[in-house]
Amino acid sequence: KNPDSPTLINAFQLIGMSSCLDLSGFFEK
Amino acid sequence: MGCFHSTASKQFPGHEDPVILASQTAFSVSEVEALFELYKSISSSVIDDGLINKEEFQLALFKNRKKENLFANRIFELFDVKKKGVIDFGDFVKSLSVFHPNAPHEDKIDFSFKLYDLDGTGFIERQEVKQMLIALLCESGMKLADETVEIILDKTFLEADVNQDGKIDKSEWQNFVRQNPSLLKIMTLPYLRDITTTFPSFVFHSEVDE
Repeated sequence: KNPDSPTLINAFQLIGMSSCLDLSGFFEK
Repeated sequence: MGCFHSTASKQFPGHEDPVILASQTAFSVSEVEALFELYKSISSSVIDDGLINKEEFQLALFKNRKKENLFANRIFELFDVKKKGVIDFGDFVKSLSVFHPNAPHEDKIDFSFKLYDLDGTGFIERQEVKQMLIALLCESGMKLADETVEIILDKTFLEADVNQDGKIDKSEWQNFVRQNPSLLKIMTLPYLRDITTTFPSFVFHSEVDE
């Protein structure tokens, strides 16, 4: 199996990659 | 305590006493005061009304007020604790507190569950997860065949949906997150440890010695 295959990743791990879930923008001037 | 708090209360609807907010959150009083400096700047960026609307929220996060995004909308909805369409200072501090490195693990699990339970039914349904996956793929430019998306959903629900009723309830989510702790990484903002140094001007308005 290819360890990078997306089918080995669960859906929430993928969703967590969204930059829109990263709130650090509040603190970056 | 009076002067700072009463002036802030007039200018900022929903402003709550920093001492009380500190007692209800993972922040110290100084950190709440430093967050007020950030809050003042965000809440005056488009309309200077002492409240954060969605446009100001997105502008602060992405430096771009036009970005329409499923996740950004959902986070705004969760920060809007009183469901008024705007975020007041109390909402802002209490919501950000969940992202503090010292916040209780259970609070982070609860917030992440609400985040992914898009329609607020008390369950994370397969259709919601698919919707979020598609949003992520659009945002990232990643292309996956619908068949692959379904395989990812099958695998995820096989692991997370223990009673196999097609939706993830709170207790299933708690177990799933325990088995996959990296899922909570988005729920911690290391920046929150340093807010008093990021916004040092709070000392000019501070009412407490800490």
